[in-house]
Amino acid sequence: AAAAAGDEEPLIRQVVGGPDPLDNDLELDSQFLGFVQRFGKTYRDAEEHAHRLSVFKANLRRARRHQMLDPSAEHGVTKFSDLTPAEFRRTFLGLKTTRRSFLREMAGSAHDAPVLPTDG
Amino acid sequence: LPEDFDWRDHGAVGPVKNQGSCGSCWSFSASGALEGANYLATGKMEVLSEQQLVDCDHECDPAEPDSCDAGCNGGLMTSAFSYLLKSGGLEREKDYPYTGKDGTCKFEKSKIAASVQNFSVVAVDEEQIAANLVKYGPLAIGINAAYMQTYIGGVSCPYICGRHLDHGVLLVGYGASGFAPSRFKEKPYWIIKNSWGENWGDKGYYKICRGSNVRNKCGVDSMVSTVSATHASKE
Repeated sequence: AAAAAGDEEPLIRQVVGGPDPLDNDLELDSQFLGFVQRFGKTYRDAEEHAHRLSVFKANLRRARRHQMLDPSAEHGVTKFSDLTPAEFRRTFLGLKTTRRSFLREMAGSAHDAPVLPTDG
Repeated sequence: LPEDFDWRDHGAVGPVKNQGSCGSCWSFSASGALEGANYLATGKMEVLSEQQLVDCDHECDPAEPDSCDAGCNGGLMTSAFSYLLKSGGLEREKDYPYTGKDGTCKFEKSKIAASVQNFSVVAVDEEQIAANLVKYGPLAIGINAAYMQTYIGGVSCPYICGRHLDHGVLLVGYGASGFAPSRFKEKPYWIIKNSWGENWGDKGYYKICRGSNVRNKCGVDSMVSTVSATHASKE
């Protein structure tokens, strides 16, 4: 399998001769330690630490999926890598509407922006 | 319209902020839009308060009266603009600093630094969005943030992305040619200011593809609002 020298996820994953780091506990621990140090994370106790490690592992897999689905961006470890998607949504997102309610609210209202010329 | 445009190059974008563990993205989107509009109206960059919106804005969505701006529990940028029209405007960040927690309202009308003159909703049309951006300044927009949790850099253009909007951000510019190595072609993109600090994404910013082939990726064109400002400072 060929991995390009750049930052992109290889399109063909290596299946022999080099184990997936996610299947290697030492490699995963090392990555998690780096993440904890880099972002100054602290956990309540060993149980919390173990839980966050498992979430981190799931997020590494998720980042890989995102990389495959979104190849023109770079996906990987971020400061949110120890949060489940539900925790992430609950804590860091906060837009309280659906597009439908937005359009219904604004349809024909005085707040419609006038159409601007876009040529020239 | 210019091929590339970035309000950061023109002084209309304030520093990247961090909302912390608080669902107040909507307040950062609204304050960022007003910062830009106020800059266009006055020629001065005033960094404005989000905490005022978090603490004091409880405006409800006219279409869903049970859905009201609720600090760290979420809100809507257009509701925030309605609140600002009624209250008179926003204080400066330094006068009403961000705490990342819901608190009691300490708004002082005498400290208003920027006021909303009007706000509008922009059509779901990339050309109109670009035109409004260039003419009126940075725009408050909604986006589906599914790919943002793992984003590090580059131009995001996922093959599959929901259009359910769950995050409020600020559209500050666009570019004609972000290179997408896997697709071996240049890719036009929007430049989006986020509120998760400078150590997230591309120094706090996110790039997402635009153009006729990928229209409304992650719902980015669906909820776009522009605001204009009047100068209300006594200085």
